[in-house]
Amino acid sequence: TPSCEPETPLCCRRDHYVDFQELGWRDWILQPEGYQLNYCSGQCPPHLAGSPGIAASFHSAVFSLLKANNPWPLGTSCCVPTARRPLSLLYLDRDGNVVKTDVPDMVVEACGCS
Amino acid sequence: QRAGSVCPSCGGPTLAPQAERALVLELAKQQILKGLHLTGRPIITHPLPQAALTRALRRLQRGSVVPANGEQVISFAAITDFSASTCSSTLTFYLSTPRSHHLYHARLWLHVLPTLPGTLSLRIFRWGPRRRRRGSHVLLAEHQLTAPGWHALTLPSSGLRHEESGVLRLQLDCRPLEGNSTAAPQTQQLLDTAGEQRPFLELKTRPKEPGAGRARRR
Repeated sequence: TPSCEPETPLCCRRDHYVDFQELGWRDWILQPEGYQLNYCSGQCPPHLAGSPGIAASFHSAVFSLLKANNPWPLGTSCCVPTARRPLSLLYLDRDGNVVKTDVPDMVVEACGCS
Repeated sequence: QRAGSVCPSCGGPTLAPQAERALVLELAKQQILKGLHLTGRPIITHPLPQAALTRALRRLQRGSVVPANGEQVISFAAITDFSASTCSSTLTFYLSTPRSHHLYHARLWLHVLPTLPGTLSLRIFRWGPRRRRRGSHVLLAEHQLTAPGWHALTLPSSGLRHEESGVLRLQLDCRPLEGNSTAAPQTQQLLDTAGEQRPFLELKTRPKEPGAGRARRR
């Protein structure tokens, strides 16, 4: 999925880097220093419905054209994450223990139309 | 609201950059706390010495993979009482392993001072819960220490259930091996039990399989 240009109207991934220093949390989150808080937004017109974003193939392009020519769009389609990865965190818990854990599905890597 | 521009998703007015940034930071806090199953950020009352922290992290197996939703924990010992003898002391650990997790790997890291006189037999006991007789403690492991420096002593994870209160007390009891002519005088300290080289526990947990307790009972 392309990451969004400021005025991109279509479904894309909006990237935001969050530095834990900015949250005032560097005293208890030891590593990493920040993470990508990405989210999906943008419109999903009917001919994009079901298109998996960057994984679009020739077949899905043709399929999209067929859909676009179909005067009865099949309901609404939403811009949703289609690929996410875990975030490995090293932090201090309330007892002062050092905890290393992988938080699943924390970073959105790709968006697509449902 | 940013004049003129329209949200590409909902068509509503878009946020001014500062307001959008503040919203993103708030979302990040919620996402992190939810991912760590915390209701609020921990308040660090006594920060760890940086050197102890750095050393402990270096000791963790490099690239050790934490199982999905599992955790690797380093817990530094708070020394409760330390007898003047060579290396017998009680180490107290405060652990808040979530109920939904199962401990499957435990090692106690000890730093033995250069005053080590030959081979020492070290026995590690776990104190019973407070409410029972003070003397109830269970032998967890016995190791022989032959050289100064760091030692990673494996403990049976089954024996490390910590009390409802989240406190685990280990009693170290050591004695020179018989016939050890260079035994240290009883007052010489052999273990580093405070400061940057204090003992710590290295634990690994993973989520319990659903229904695990039932399967075991069956």
